[in-house]
Amino acid sequence: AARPLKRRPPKKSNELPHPNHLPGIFDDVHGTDGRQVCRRHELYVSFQDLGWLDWVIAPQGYSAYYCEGECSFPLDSCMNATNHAILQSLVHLMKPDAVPKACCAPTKLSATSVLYYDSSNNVILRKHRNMVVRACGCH
Amino acid sequence: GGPGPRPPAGCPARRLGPRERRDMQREILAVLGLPGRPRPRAPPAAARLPASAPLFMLGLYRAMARDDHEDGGPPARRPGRADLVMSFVNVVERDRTLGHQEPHWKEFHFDLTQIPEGEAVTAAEFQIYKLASTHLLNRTLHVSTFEVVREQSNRESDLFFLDLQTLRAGDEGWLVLDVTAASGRWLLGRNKDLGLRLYVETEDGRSVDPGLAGLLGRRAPRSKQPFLVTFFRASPGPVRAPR
Repeated sequence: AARPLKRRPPKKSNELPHPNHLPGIFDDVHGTDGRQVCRRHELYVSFQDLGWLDWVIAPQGYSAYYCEGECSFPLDSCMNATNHAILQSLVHLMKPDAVPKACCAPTKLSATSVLYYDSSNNVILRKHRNMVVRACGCH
Repeated sequence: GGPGPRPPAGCPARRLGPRERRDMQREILAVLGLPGRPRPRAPPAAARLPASAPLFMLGLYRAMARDDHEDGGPPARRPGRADLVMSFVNVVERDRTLGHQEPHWKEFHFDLTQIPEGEAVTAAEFQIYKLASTHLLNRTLHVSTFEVVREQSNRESDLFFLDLQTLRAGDEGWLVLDVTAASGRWLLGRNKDLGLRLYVETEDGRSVDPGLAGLLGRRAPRSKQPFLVTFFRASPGPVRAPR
């Protein structure tokens, strides 16, 4: 019988999921069981709410973000995961009571700057490292 | 702030009591490395006018904030590698002007006790505003800056040369003098004020009263008062001591 035409396997894209690729509105950000996969969420730290504006010159607050969501195997396409996290997720499937899932945590952090008065009326500008989550992933 | 993290299932969501809230604020202040609880500030009306140091620092803040967002981009010229910048307004000013013996000079003292431990000084500048001088036509002037290392009762103070700038008597604007060389001593004698002394001379070496040359001191409008600005780089990331 005529051999069916061999379908060319789809070209395997070899780029890794971009670590900073945050799920767009069309990405399926829900895991198999409907729970959110690990990703970055909005979190705004407002100095105004903390009652500090009488002392901090700038900014009024800053977007700090936070990471939350499931690290379930197979790790979703938009997730950035360490090899260890992949291994841990696999072992968790085999021994769920002995080994927890990998956890959702920042993979890239950046700084934010705060301008304020000190107790002698000097003006201080301080750059705070690791205060802003740039990307999340499974660890 | 915004929609914070939802408490994990089973953890009753509850509002913090006033004392817990104060503890939280103190904890966040500690993470931000900000000293103590801010005092409520009600600056007097005159103090509401823009002052030179905050204006300068606000410009630096915008450069640093741009730096933060353009992650990995070429750092702005300043504050560049610094992760802490402090500005000091001078606490004492002394002049030896006309009517006194020559040479004439202007001296500024700054209180450096707020300089934090463990920070390395990467640069320090003394900024003083100069008006166009009407007394000296447009002659060339040399402004030299010294650190007052030790004052002597029976003779001239011990001075340490820091910087020399040449300008025209008719120039106007901020004069930025490099005083980084003085910072080595600050970390040793933190409790001592920093004294800076300015001399102005004409090309032929005649001493000029700094005020006549157009250099403004404490009596200048707030937005043109002299100030010191110091750039620091923290020693490798201090791990916060467990509480």
